[in-house]
Amino acid sequence: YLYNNRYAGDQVIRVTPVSNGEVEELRRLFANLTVDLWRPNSAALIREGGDVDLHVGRNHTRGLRAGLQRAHIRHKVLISNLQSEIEKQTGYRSSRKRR
Amino acid sequence: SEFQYDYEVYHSLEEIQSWMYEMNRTHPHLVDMFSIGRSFEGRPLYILQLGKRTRSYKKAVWIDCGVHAREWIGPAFCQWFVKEALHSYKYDSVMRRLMNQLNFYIMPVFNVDGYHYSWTTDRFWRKTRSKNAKYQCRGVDANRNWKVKWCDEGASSHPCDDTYCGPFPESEPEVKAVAKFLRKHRKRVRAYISIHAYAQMLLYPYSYKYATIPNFSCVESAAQNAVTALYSAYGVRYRYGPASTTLYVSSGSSMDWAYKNGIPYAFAFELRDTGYFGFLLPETLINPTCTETTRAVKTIASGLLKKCP
Repeated sequence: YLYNNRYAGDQVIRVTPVSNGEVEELRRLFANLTVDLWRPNSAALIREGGDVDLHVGRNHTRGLRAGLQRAHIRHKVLISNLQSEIEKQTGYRSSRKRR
Repeated sequence: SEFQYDYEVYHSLEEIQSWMYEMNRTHPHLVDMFSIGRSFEGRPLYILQLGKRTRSYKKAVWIDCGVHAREWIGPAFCQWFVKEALHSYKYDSVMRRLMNQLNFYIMPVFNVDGYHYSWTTDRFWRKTRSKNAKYQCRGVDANRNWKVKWCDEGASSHPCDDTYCGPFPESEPEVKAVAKFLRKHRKRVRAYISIHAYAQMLLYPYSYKYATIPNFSCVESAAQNAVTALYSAYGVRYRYGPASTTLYVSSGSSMDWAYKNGIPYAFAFELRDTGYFGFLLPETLINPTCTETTRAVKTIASGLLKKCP
């Protein structure tokens, strides 16, 4: 596996806060969880109505999604298993090489 | 034998550097390769200068890729652009005119240490790999470290944050080397283009404030023409506008610094996609993404050869 399979079970989730209250709730959630923000690059830049794409480790996906559901914040899973997406991104080459 | 290089896969830093040597070796009349310094970890910062050698004065376009390590489509685009410029020089009159009348300074990987680290250790690393005197965390956001409104809104002063502005402006050797080069060549560099991902946007100054640049109409029409050319390839829409309102406010960016340093056309591309794959854009999409972006860059460069009223 690439990167020693360290991203197995990690997910990328898109959250779209629709009010300032939800923006604050997100910031609170992210303060306690280590998330890797893909867009925007920092929690300070989260805006009402703006998409937030975040990479969350496999040990935190459940906690984060429970927190989002509790707060009724709209979200969807963009990538359900990051490791397999990473393999696919460059795996194409190895299959081509085999060919 | 013809140098076999696959422009439709992502390449490691070592592969990209040996490719640069090969381009330099095989195209002596159109390519010049040089280093403008070394990274924090001591790697050379290579530039390819493209353009027909002439004694006469030529304006120039600067294109850097790979400022943020995880944005792999950036270096893929810089390689693609070089390939297109060299291969189409013979049969594409537009590209031939650009290469005869302009020089292109191409920096395929700006953040060499971070890019290497994203290949070997952390696929989603963003910053440089410099060490911090007081914290364990490493790296500075190379797009928050420039001497323009440094470490203000949209940047963080905490070393562990992804948008950390650094201990002082141009603290990063990579940033300092590029700033020094652009300062030295400021009279001839008329366009600065920095390639990032992802969001499908073409941005221009300002990032650090909600104000309009003095040459707004010229820059705005250049951006509009560029995204129209991009759209003509595969119908992909890019939003365009000032970074502060189109994306978000950020301070210390290379684009704002280039503009403040006297380069009248400063742009930042946020390439595909809008989040479906994010930083993991598949290799199958390298071709269309780079093809459409090459059209946009050629349009920007062609605009430099005309006078904007």
